[in-house]
Amino acid sequence: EVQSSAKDEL
Amino acid sequence: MNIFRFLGDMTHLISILILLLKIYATKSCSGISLKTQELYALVFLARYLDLFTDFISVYNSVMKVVFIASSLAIVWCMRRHRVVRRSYDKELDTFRHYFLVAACLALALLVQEKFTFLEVLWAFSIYLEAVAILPQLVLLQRSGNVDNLTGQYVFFLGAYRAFYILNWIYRYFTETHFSRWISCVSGLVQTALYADFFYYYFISWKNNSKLQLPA
Repeated sequence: EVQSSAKDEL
Repeated sequence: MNIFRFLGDMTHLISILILLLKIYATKSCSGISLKTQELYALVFLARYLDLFTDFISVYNSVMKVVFIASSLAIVWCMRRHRVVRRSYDKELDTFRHYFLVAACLALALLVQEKFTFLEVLWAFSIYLEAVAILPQLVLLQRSGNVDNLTGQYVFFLGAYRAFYILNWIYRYFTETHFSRWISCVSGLVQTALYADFFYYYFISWKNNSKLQLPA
């Protein structure tokens, strides 16, 4: 699962 | 990925497809602000630098390529395409958008999650996206009547960030350490800038009349 702090949004 | 973010991305994609349709079908970019399109190209280039370094998902990478390619294609079309560029409202699109770029860059140097090259550029792109619509809104007010496709383009563009706000609320309540306050504050400002446009868009839809923005 990608860390939510990472930029996983567009 | 949650439904709000997916709806937001699809709404954003629809807005770009509507703009491409308008330019391709009418071979005209009247009512479209080139400055806003340049700002969006800058937003995507500054934000998606991690395209080649951080692989999140196929969806994420494909959408980044689509957003970068479409925004550059629109800017190229409005600047270079021999037919389209003749319909550009050059004398109306006079917003000094370089000030927006400078202000957002200064703010990003002051306020970002970590003082690194990528984080500063990411914050810059978030701040710039919040204000990038200003030249377009000013152009709409100056050009008086707004053609349907342009009105729908701006409407979907404003709606996409509203879906993202729902996405951030959802993630805040469902994920433990979700802190995206830079995006949230900028997203709220961005959506608020559309408030009066949404109002006049709703009025024109209710009265089934032409969209008119007061000068």
